[in-house]
Amino acid sequence: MYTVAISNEKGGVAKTTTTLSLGAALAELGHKVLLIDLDPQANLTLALGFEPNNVALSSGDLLLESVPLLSVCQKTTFENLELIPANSKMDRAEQLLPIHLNYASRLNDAIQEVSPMPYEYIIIDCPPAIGAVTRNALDAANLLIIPTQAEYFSAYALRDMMALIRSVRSESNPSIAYRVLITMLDQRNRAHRTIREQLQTTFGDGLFETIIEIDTKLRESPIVGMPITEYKPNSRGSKQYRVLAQELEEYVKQQ
Amino acid sequence: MYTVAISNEKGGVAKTTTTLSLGAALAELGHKVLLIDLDPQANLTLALGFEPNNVALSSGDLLLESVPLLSVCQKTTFENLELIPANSKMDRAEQLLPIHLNYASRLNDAIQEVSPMPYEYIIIDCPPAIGAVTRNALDAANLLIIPTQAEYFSAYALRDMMALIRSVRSESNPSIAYRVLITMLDQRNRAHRTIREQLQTTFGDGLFETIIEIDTKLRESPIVGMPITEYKPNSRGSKQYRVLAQELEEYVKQQ
Ligand SMILES: Nc1ncnc2c1ncn2[C@@H]1O[C@H](COP(=O)(O)OP(=O)(O)OP(=O)(O)O)[C@@H](O)[C@H]1O
Ligand SMILES: Nc1ncnc2c1ncn2[C@@H]1O[C@H](COP(=O)(O)OP(=O)(O)OP(=O)(O)O)[C@@H](O)[C@H]1O
Ligand SMILES: [Mg+2]
Ligand SMILES: [Mg+2]
Repeated sequence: MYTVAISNEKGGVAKTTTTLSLGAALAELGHKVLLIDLDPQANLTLALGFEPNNVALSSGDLLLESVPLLSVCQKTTFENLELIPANSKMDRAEQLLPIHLNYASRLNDAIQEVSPMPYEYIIIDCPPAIGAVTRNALDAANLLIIPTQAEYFSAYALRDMMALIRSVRSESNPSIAYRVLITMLDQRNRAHRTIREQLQTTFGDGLFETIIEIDTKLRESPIVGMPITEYKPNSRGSKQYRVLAQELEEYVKQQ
Repeated sequence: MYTVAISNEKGGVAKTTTTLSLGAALAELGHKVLLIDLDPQANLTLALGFEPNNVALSSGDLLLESVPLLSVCQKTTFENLELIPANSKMDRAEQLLPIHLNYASRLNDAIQEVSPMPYEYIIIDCPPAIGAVTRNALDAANLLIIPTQAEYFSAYALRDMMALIRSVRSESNPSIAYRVLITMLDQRNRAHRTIREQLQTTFGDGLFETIIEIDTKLRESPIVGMPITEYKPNSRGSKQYRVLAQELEEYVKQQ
């Protein structure tokens, strides 16, 4: 089993889109995949066709009430793809989690208790913040994927994310690795091309070879409640997230 | 004096870009403007050419240490435009604020203590979250501007933002008004045009007439540490944010 956290303090960099699309592409390859929505916005839940207000048990119950993990997993209509949805219970998680002792390991504890584990991959969507909720995801993760746009504010946020990884490694999860993923790239845009080159120089192997370009079909797929690989299987977005899934598979084999 | 909070739980919708560009356009019209950076990412601070790590007194000191407001204001190189910068002190504000009694009114209390008030407009950039920091901005605001992209997740976030306004009105600031601002619009994109029409039907007068379209110059201006009105005064971004500043002036006159 391999756990991936998708996180970046910067907002709007395609964290949710990457969690959903990468997850769906891994499921298509035959892996059993669990997606976890840790964002109070519940965008991942919405994008899979669920109405967050109608969700009974959620990631909020898992983190705040220590409900067993398998009891909050929901089947989706997509093969090999299950979800732990978010609902309004996650709204106060940022304030309520720090009241508990060892609050940063509640998700990891919940995952470790599951035996046998039915999933090969767990992929976690995080809110745009560095706080108690994101720490839970990082404590449980083998790999942190940091989606980033090739833009100034996004590139600057990587500084805080590197500091976060160092602190997680020294405090609770020494073996967490990271990979930066360039998303929403517009090849025709000069600033995008310049910053992309800078990222490649700065991060080298720390950057996925796969790059996700702008594809308006990725904006449309949440409206119909389907991952891009189901909504428009031949779109640029589908192809690029499939290549990313294969690159991740290769990376995991080498670990 | 008129206080505007720029907030949306959804990430990457141009909150920082709007705070900076609208503030600069109001300063150009001759108004004395104070910008306040309440986001731990410190993007507004960065976009005005400051290095957040070199900032001595910050918005963190204002909210957490009750330092007087005028002592944390910094001059910028732009006429009529001053800033309360953010630094790493804001990182823990979300967890530390709720410890204080009446934590949601600390910013408003700090503003009310200033006499005489040298600024005509205060514009506050918020982090992508609904929490203690954003509540401080809303408690102090006459108007909440909600930047939104014409995309599915952004439009969905407006539901939570409307609930937030209702709660702020019933708990602490009964007269707060709101206006939704469409940002980053790509007129050639069908999904953008459809959602824009839906927003106009749903919000009517609650929507600014001014719409901000995609303009890559807005991505570039933070790199040189200048607002768009100084970096590229004849760009589409400059023109549209100037029109927005005039629409806001008109709106304030009618209050
Ligand atoms: N490659 C892409 N091409 C075009 N649009 C994209 C792409 N990836 C994501 N988007 C759109 O960009 C917006 C931001 O993406 P998304 O919501 O996934 O980011 P996020 O990092 O999860 O945001 P938040 O910080 O609010 O959680 C969404 O409207 C999404 O549909
Ligand atoms: N009209 C526009 N045209 C093109 N790019 C834009 C426009 N407005 C903002 N941007 C760019 O889009 C990105 C997101 O904008 P910005 O950072 O201002 O959003 P935000 O809501 O403040 O994000 P966060 O939620 O992280 O605080 C930035 O890289 C910015 O330069
Ligand atoms: Mg998201
Ligand atoms: Mg911002």
